[in-house]
Amino acid sequence: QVTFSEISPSEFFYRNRDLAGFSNPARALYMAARELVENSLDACETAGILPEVHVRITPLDPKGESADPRAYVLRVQDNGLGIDPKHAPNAFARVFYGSKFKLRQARGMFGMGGTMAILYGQITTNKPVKITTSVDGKKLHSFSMLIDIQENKPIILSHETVEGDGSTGTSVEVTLQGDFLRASQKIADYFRQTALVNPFANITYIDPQGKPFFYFRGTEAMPSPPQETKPHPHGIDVEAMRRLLRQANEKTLQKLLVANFHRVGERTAQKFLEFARLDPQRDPKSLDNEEVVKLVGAIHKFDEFLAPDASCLSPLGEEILKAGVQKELQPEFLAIELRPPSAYSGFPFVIEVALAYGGKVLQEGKKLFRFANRIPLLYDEANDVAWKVLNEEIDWKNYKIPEHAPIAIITHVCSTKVPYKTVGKEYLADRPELERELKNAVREVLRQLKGHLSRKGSMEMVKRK
Amino acid sequence: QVTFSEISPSEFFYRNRDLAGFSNPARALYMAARELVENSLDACETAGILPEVHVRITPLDPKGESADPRAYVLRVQDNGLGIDPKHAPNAFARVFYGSKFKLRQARGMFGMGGTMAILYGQITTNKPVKITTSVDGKKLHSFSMLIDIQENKPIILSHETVEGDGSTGTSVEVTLQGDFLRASQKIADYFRQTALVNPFANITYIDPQGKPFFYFRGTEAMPSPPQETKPHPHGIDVEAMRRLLRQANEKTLQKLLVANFHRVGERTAQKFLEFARLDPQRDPKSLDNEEVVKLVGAIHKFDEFLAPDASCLSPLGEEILKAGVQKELQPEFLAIELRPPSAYSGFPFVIEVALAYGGKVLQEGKKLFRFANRIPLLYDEANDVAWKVLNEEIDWKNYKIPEHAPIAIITHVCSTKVPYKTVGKEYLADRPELERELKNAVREVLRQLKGHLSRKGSMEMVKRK
Ligand SMILES: Nc1ncnc2c1ncn2[C@@H]1O[C@H](COP(=O)(O)OP(=O)(O)OP(=O)(O)O)[C@@H](O)[C@H]1O
Ligand SMILES: Nc1ncnc2c1ncn2[C@@H]1O[C@H](COP(=O)(O)OP(=O)(O)OP(=O)(O)O)[C@@H](O)[C@H]1O
Ligand SMILES: [Mg+2]
Ligand SMILES: [Mg+2]
Repeated sequence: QVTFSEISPSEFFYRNRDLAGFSNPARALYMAARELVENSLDACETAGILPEVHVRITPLDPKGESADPRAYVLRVQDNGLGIDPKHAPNAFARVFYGSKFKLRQARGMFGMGGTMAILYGQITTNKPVKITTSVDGKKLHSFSMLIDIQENKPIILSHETVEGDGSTGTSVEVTLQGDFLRASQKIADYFRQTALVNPFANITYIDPQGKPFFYFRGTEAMPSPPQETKPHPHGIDVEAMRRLLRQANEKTLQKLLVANFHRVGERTAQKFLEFARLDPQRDPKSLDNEEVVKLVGAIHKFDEFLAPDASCLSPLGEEILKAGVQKELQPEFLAIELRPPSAYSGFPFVIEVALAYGGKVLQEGKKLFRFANRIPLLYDEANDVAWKVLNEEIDWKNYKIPEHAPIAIITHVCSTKVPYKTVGKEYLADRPELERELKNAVREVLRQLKGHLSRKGSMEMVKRK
Repeated sequence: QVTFSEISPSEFFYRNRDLAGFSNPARALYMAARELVENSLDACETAGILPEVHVRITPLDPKGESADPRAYVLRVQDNGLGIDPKHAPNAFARVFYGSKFKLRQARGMFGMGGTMAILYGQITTNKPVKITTSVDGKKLHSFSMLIDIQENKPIILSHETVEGDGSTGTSVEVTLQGDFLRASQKIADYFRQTALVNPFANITYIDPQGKPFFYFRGTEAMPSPPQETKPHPHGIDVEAMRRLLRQANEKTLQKLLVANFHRVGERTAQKFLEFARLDPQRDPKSLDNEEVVKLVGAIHKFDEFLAPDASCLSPLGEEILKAGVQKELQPEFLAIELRPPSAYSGFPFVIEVALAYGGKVLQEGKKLFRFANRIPLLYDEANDVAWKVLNEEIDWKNYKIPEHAPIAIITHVCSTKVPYKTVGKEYLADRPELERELKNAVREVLRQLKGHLSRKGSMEMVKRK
């Protein structure tokens, strides 16, 4: 007999936690740390606060079993804007609940990363998560919570309110089964690379042996905060258009397009509607289904919409990229290419690439460092669009670069919607527009390297003479 | 101001349909076809019915726009067990609703594949899905449905019941934006390879030009149906153990272990509980949280549990694998290796590998064909564990195989839980146990090829003399 059932989102990711990146104790410890740190950095940047992020990983039972895998307490604290106690339980214990479902550049986007860290802790150690937070410095809220995984909702074991100390921020403490031996290098790399592309952040990390790592703020200049943006017409599909029409306040199609789309002015809207053979003065609610499909089809064919404006984005910029690469790799030669803004499926994005060559740090061969929305991506390199570009679309011979030259390529993609292929945010899909911009950027920095090498070569010939 | 919201599972996958494999019109057309065909094959096999699966892809408007991408009607019909009309709307229009959340080998496992095909059709063409089904041949139910994406529930536009024609089965018709030009080769490959590992199935496929492809049944012998199995102790985590203890009817810990775990008999349970220092006679409900964690920790350390028994699985077997490879590749030499059953994280699995060499069909170089639970995996080869094994863990020089020899490796993994890394079921995670078994299987067939080549070499030397 066939029996049907439904499972909640948390139950789905409990059973299929590989999909979210929590596949084994080493990877899970890494993922939990990164999900919480990314939440902290988002919470600071959203409010324009210079981030102070403190991370501590401690064995639960230091005198007990010392072989990995074993239980660790992971605690991440920030000085961000805090979280409203009305929303905290759901934000942390409910999958698909969050504040980042908007069209705005942020590290988070799925409404489940922090929840997964907490879920993994619970299913491996049974310990509740401890969360403290203050939005105003006056009241400090402390929660002890479990997740009701079958129902996708919080179980609040305790909620205390005490007087705050004047500071805002949040701390999250989870206890989880981890394999620090296997994960430690990646975790250290993660903090180091996070500090490099977020030099305005102070990050402290204390490892299980109590050894502290300090990543001091390199600058007091916060990047300009990203802006929420309206969708670009080329990103629309029939479902989104129907919703728009249903809830529209605007009385005419033309007004609706202008009010709801990115960079669509009256004249563009007029011109487009003539192209689509729809009356600009028509009531949006009067369109039938056929016409909605026709409207969306025409939108995708109309090529006179202004390209998305990437002023809503917050790229690294030359100064930060240069400083970070210099600090980390101390290369003999450094080239930077910041591409002009572009878009895929109506989502604006900007690509920034750096190339580092030579110097004492780099080893022989090509090394790739990938970043997206200021997050370092340390796994699944071979699946990433950047790897594909380097290995399949660049003709290295063209640039006369010696076979084993010590080279690092650093890529940063920022967008209102990073096209991750997995929930664990490990690598980017090979969207053609991204591929094209990455290729152009890499070619440009390789051209500069070629110039450097040829000048270097002729200078050495001059020396020898 | 920070505003929080929740999104439903269908809304999540609507916004992030890349995660489910529906990233562009070509890939979406492929995914929709495969999700529906996999549902049909599951529906037949579950009931021991020799499958008849008919697939038709027709342009929605044959006289209209003929350039891809454009709207296609995809219709898949089967003679399976049908679906109870009480459950049909939720099964097809609700994400995370289905009948395959059990521990039993099947193609489906996430409760959302068919729903995604329907969702993608709706958001690109606005057309409802048409479903007809009969579970007894007496009544035929017809539904016309949309998905309420924001609420993750069906919108039934119509439901008619007429007299059946005596046959059971289901047909699903979706209209979706597809790119047939780009997808056609992959779609044809998918049907061809599906037919090869499911030779008991009759498959018909009519493409948009009306050209029919027949994949006739090669055998009337159905594979032995897979069985539902209890979880193996090594697959348990603290959450699962707590649920078990909470709902347990058994009065003692020993009885609980025997009743709920795969291949745990009274003596093994006794021995284990002594190892874990817990009284076998204790009431399961009396354990506190610390003891539950201790119990699960001990389970993972105890190495005297019997290995999972893979009799619940339904592998291809030598006959089917041989016949399929012979038919498709007509090689000069064919080697087969069926590995003994193994397990990862308590989930039983079986690996079967074939190697084909030479003959008229194979081109120079190594080609990899991957299958899991009788599904061909045609994308993201470089991310798959099988690719990793072939390229990183096999020392090809060992087998004295010429550089450009025409070789194909065919791998099939069957399990109660295939470790896909993505919701789109594109490739398998590199679980160490899978990696080990694949490596051993590939080494064995390469050893046999080496023997063949050396015999062939010496025969040719004899000829020349
Ligand atoms: N340290 C923090 N300070 C303030 N708010 C936080 C913090 N951590 C999480 N939140 C809030 O909780 C919400 C849910 O976090 P969660 O990590 O589960 O999802 P997300 O960050 O929105 O998306 P993603 O799954 O991509 O990480 C966030 O959207 C944010 O509003
Ligand atoms: N052709 C069919 N005949 C009978 N039942 C079907 C058919 N197609 C779908 N179903 C039922 O609908 C349910 C939901 O299908 P859906 O494809 O959405 O999920 P699934 O097959 O369970 O898992 P997956 O997401 O991995 O495909 C199935 O579990 C099955 O019970
Ligand atoms: Mg997050
Ligand atoms: Mg399915």
